[in-house]
Amino acid sequence: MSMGDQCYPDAALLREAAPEWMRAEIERLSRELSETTNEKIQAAEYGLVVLEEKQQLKQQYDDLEIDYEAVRQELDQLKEAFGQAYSNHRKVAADGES
Amino acid sequence: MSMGDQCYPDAALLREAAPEWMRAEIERLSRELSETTNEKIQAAEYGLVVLEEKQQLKQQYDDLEIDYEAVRQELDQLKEAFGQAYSNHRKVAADGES
Amino acid sequence: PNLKAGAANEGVLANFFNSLLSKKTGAP
Repeated sequence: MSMGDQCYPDAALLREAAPEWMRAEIERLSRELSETTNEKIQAAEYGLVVLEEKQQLKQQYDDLEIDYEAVRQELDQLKEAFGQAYSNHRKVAADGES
Repeated sequence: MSMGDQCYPDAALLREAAPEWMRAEIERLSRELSETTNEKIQAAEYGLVVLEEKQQLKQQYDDLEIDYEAVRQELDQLKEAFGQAYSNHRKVAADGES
Repeated sequence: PNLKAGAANEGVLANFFNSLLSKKTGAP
């Protein structure tokens, strides 16, 4: 329904309409407006819930990312220590032989 | 606004209303209905976009969780290997002394 | 509001949804 000032789709019809018809039209529009308002409220409430869930998930993701980086770093350090110990061991073995 | 069959909030008002008033009320209700319909559609569209973003984030979270578990496992294995190498080294050193 | 992620947009979205909930419509 295109929105101008004259909002009602058929202004001419409205000018000639009988009072009974207009009463029924007001009833109809009120019912539709009430239904649409409820649907709008439902959509907004649902949007807020999903937004909240998304923000919680984002927080969980950020926490997991911190944990992941910490474990990654520990692994790299242990790999380096292992490499160090291994080369020391090799040097000691070579000295022993010579 | 709870809606029974008699949908219009003030039925008595409607019965005595002048045709001019009813025309204006039809115009007003049409405008509100159109505006509320647009708001409902926009809320639904935004809700769907947030839902889709949430699902993408969930996928990223699951992928990160898999990576995290893999690095965790690798670290545990390296720790065990390190422990093993260390106790072997201690045994060899003890044998050497004796 | 532009819907791509970002806390600012989420705040704008939350305001939009809340504005729909607080807005009164329908009464003559």
